[in-house]
Amino acid sequence: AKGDFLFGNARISGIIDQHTGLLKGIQFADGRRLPFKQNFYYYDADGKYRPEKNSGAYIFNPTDRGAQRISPKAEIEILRGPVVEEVHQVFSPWCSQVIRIYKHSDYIEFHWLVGPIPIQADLNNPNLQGGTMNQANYQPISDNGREVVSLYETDMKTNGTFFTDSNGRETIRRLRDHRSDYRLFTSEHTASNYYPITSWIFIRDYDRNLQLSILPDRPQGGSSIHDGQVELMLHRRLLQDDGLGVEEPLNEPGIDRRGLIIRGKHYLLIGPIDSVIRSTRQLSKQLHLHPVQWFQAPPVAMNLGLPAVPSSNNGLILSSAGTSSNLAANGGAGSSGGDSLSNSALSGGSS
Amino acid sequence: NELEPLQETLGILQHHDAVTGTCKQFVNDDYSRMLAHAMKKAHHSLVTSVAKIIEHNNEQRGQQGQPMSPIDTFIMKGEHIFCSSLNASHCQISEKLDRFEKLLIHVYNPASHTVQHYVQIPVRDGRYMVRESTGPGLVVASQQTPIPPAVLRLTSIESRQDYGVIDPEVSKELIFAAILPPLTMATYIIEKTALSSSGNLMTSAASSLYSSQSMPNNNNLGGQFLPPRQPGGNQFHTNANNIQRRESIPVSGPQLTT
Repeated sequence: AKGDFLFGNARISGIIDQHTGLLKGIQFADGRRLPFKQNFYYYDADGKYRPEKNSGAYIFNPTDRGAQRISPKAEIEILRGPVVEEVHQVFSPWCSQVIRIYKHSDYIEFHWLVGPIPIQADLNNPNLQGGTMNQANYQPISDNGREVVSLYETDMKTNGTFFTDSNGRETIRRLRDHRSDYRLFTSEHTASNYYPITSWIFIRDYDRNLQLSILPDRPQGGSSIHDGQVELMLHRRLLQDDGLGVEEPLNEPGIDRRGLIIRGKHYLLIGPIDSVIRSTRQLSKQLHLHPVQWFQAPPVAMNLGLPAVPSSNNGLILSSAGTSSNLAANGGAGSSGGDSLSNSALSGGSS
Repeated sequence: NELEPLQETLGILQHHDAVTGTCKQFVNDDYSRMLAHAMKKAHHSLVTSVAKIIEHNNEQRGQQGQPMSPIDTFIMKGEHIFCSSLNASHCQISEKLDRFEKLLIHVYNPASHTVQHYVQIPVRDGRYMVRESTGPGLVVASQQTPIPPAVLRLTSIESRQDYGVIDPEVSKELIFAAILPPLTMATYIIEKTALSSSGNLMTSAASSLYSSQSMPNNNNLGGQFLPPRQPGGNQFHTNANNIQRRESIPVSGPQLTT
């Protein structure tokens, strides 16, 4: 198809760039469009230069290189249906995502899956060769580990301000590189702006009356390192202990001795400040008190006492045109339906 | 004594190591073990409390002379199965659903207001129908979407753990919207109607019911139900003469037909 892809519902739609497969904008019900990007980045954990301050259990100390993109593009598959429209994105063998917009919702769901985060040792691990573990599609990694974040970018003017919650109740206003109770001098520009996010993080553009809220499905670290951006940390795999107590790196081996694979969801709400505040609070309650589901398997023969589903042929019967005579004979196609065809039309020639 | 292990475990897991995962590997594994054991015991108390809700409802119905429905009878007597790997798109009982077999799925809403919750369960390839378990058993709009390959790899690891085989046929997820009243549960019946899934069995009766279903007013739901776009697969529609087609709201920009 020419041009970008649009997916969503009558209230909110996502615009997918046809060249990169990444989200590039959001369209509102009134047709207005907002530039919007989402991609996955990673921080290389420091440790080479200041071994006493490794990123580890109690420290987030990325190198000064800043966040690096995992992949500049994604392979995508777009699926549309009566309940949900979704885009499946694959960024790398260890990073993929499904972006969903349900028919009657006003949020966008990002269902991400990260892991096993590759480390140098994997490439030499005999039982991991082949499949997604082969050398070709692995970017060699520093042997200190990696910390993966999901970054949402807009052109909102936020003046270094963002808001995070505290235990799903009150909201705290954060200013970049600033502390309200003392003068902040820091050499760690990234880490000193990271805060705990329990239920929501949001940014606002007061001139345009816009608010962007991100709700994680579990507590994560998050920040707004640049204006108009929000990032949340999804997963870490660290190979050096930070010497502050665990005496063990956070290199959690999953199955097959590979790193852990983590899957989770982010919910994005964007729009006028008043309505997004209300939706944010409502959705955060729904996520916190998440419905519980379980199953029962009744025996096949058991009658559950429900009436049969109306069969699909009351009023609509399809038959090959060549046998119009017997259609007329058994009452014709429309006899029991609303759009009944007159028998004369049938007997006169079904074409 | 069914909830106590969970209360004790969550008390232990308030420790900052457990909340942030900054603990030794074997301590982390022990936390997971304790939590899984405690959750299993707590499930039983959820089932018994649901039985009390049903009993109470049926007493009311009994006073009005209505007998207990076969479904409620089965809910009280049948075995309840919880799937703890649904976030890895893995659930043995739904993956094994075979033709003409039915599956009851109960969804309990702990919030004090009506909630619209999208249920996603892994299924084998095939055609499924979802119905409400109350009243005339209205058909609920449902859809199948493929499970991403990265998750299938995950699922295959899980299924290898569960029953030693990787089930190649489990490749879809069945999604439908459950409208959950506050502080109680809703039950839906999933039935496999055919082996091959040539598109979603989507009756327009269901689609219009889905849109006209009494959406809760405090959720900003509602809006127009757009007739599903033809995604290239063949959507099955029963005739719907008496159902007013809702004009679709044009969404500007190029529309994909597949």
